[in-house]
Formats: sequence, structure tokens, C-alpha cells
Amino acid sequence: ARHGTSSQDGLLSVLNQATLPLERNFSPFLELPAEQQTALHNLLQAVLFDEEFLVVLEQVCDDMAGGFWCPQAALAMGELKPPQQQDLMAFLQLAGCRIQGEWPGPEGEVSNQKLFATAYFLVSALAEMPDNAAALLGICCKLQIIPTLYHLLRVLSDDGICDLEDPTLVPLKDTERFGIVQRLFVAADINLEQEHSSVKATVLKDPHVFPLILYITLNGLCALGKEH
Amino acid sequence: MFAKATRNFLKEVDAGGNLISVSNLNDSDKLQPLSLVTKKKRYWCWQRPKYQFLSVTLGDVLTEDQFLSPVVVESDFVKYEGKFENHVSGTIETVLGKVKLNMGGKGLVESQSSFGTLRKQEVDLQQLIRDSVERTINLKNPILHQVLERRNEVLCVLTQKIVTTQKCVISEHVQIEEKCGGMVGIQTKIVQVSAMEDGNVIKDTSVLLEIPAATTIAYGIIELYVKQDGQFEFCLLHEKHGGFEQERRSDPVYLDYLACREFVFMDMPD
Repeated sequence: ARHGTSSQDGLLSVLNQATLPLERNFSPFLELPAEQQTALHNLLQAVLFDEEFLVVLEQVCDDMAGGFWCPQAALAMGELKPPQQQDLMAFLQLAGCRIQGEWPGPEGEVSNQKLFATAYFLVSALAEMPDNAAALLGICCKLQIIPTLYHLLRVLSDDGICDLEDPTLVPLKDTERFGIVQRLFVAADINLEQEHSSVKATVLKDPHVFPLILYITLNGLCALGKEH
Repeated sequence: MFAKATRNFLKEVDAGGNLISVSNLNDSDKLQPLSLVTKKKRYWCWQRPKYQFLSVTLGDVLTEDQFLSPVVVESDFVKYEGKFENHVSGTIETVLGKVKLNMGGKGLVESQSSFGTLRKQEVDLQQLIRDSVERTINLKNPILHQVLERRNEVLCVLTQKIVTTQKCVISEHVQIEEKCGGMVGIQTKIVQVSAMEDGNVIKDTSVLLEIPAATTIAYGIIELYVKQDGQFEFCLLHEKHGGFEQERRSDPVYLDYLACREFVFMDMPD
């Protein structure tokens, strides 16, 4: 996303354009029956508050995708608590995996490749989020402001400014709520400042890959939360 | 917790990403100079590669009667002491269905982290390159045979490691912001590392790990490019990638590597 930009301000608009095609790629979530979509959404929301579970889930998805099972995955699954193990199985089944036996393993297979790739894509981005960012994202889910945050990124001008009078952005007028969002964005190397009736977003100097990850996670959670 | 502490340490001292943090304490003693490590490429650009230690060194997999004895240079690396402040405050009120959520709280956590004095052990690369000329890897070695069977894995050799010189304690502070019996709280986990000099004990922690001196907390590798006849070269420049010259079998996989990559980025610039 650095190509063709001369300033930090330009990075967000380039990232915005570059990630627009992702909306279409999350379509397998939108095509799910309402019940399945809600179940997957609820499971992922719980995952956001459980760092250890998220790490194992990402590892299992990775092995499932590659068709190769490394011993660490089995070890990590064994260390999960029984409710977490149940959630893991439920997630994989909802995401299009056919599990043979009690555990996911080499005998299992991906029956719905598109859906699984979409779910794994989102899980992999969540797993790479910086410390505590996933939990902050979970809070934003509970507050039902994920669509607001996604809209915020989409309507930013080239200078990184958006108008808080935009009806979709109204929830951000609340100072405390804005504080939570600010912390989430800072964790993803994006600084948010409220200026009168607008918000100014700037990418921090030398950002890591976190702004891209934030775009992806917000996009994915937004698609999955449509029905919810 | 150990993984988080070593990762945080590298954030401070290795912005360029040349070093890799050790995730499992159990792997620490497997990391010896010239140890072989496999690097698994991942599907998407934000995913960190996965590394697996093979419990053998480069010398162990050379064809018969060939030996390598690396020259290891040890030097001071850094004395790592960090002070972190985490100031959090906030109140949230919202309605979720019929349940009203109240959440908020204030807190200030100030913590210091220190692995103490760290040493670096580094293989003399010039010497290694000179010694490796005309040497060949035995690709029929059972371990390498298994690596070759997998897809997207590169053979690497460990050339440097960062070790502790004194006992350290890693502790985790769990901080939950919540009030008014709200159902949701922001839970933050702060990992703190303390070098032990006078047998000091940390209080007010939920989990505590004591790691011994001489524990490897980070390491550096060089990828190998292995030709079909077993000759190999070190990939010394960033642009040069390792791998195996021979063609891989086209085994069916559950989710095709390229298909998975292209699934999302087919319309995106690289």
C-alpha cells in the first residue's frame, strides 16, 4: 500500500482502495443461513476474549488448510478446557469442515472450501492482531459498533478526515466509546483524534502490518454480523 | 506467557525482524549453533512464518565423512530493562437486546520488565562458508526426507542466539475493568519480566514463571538453498530465498496453497 504515496496521510486511502475487493471475498459469510451465521458470529465473538483459544484455533485451521498435522496442534488442542474444545469443534463444523471422530485431525476434511478459506482468512488476521487488540475488538462487537468502525474507515477522505454528523458515525460522539475505539486503532498503528465534529485518522510513523489487519477483521466481522 | 515476553522483548530491540522469538521454553535447549530449523511459509502476508526445530545440526545431515565444527563468538548483547505504563479509563453504557451493560473503571499499571544482561552467541559466518565449500547434504537422511515430503517448507540453519545470564521471573498481571455489575469488562493481560539478582519475589501476580540462566529467548537463522545433488548454499541476502531444487510431488492437499492466497488477493496489488 505504500506504492504511489508521498505521505503518511495517503496510506489510509490507498489501503482503503486496496482492501475494497475484500468485501466480495467475504460473501460466503453472507450466503450462510441466518442461524449458522449467528452461531459463527457468536463463537468468534467469544474467541476475541480468549487469547489462548485464538492461538490454537489459528493453528488448527492452518493444519486443516495444509492437510498436514503438526504435533504442536494436537498438543495445544489437548491443553484446551472442555468448553473450549467444544467451541473449537463447533467452529470447524460451522466453517465447513467434516470432522471424523472426536477430534479434528488428519482424517477430517474441508467440505466447503470457500467458506473454510473465508473463516480461516478472518481467524488468521485476528490471531495476528497486537496484544489486547482482539479483546478491544470484542468489546466493540458487544457494543455493536463494528459496522460503524468499518464505515469510518471507508468514508475517510484522502486527508484521513470524516464527518461525525454522518448518521452511521453517531455512536462515536460518545466520549467513552470513542476512547475504546481510539485504543483499538492505536493498537493497529492508526491514531484517531476527535476535532469538533470530525475525526482525523493518521497512520503512525512506520506502521507494521496492523492497519491492514484491522481493515480485514472489521470487514470480516461486519459481513458475519449482518444477520446478528 | 513466555512467548509474549520474548515477543515483547524483540519489539524493543529488533525492529528489522532479523531475530525470531522463542515461543516454547521447552525448545530453548534445542537451539544450538548450526541446529536445523524448518521455516513454513504461510498463506497470507501478515502471518508470521512457522518454525520447527529438527533436533539435528547441519553437521549431522552431511554426507558421510564430512564434518563441520562452527566457530562461535560470544559477546554482550544488551541489558534489557523496560518500563511500561498502561493507563486505562472509561465507561461504556449501551443496550444489547434487553440487557443493559455498564462498563468502566480506572486504573494505572506501571510495570518494569527486565531479562537482565543478555549475551549473543553467533556463528562465524565467514568461517562457516569457507568450511562448507564442497560439502553436501545427504537428502536420504530420514529427517530431511520428511521435510521434503511437506510443502512450502524451507531448511534453515541457526546462526545466532540470545541467551539470558541470570534467573528471570515472568509474571502476568490480569487487569479487568468493570463496574456496576456490568456483564462486560475489558481484560488486559500485562506480561512483566524481572531479572532476579537478590532473590526478590514479585507480588500481586496471577501467574509466575521462573526461567533459569542460559535460556535462549531469541535466535537468528539463515535459509539454505539445497540442490538436487545435495550441494547447498547459504541465502545471505534478504532477496535470496531458500528451498529445495528438486520438484515436489503434486500430492492433493485439502486447500490449495495458491488458491487460498488468490482467494482474497486476486484483485489486489502485491
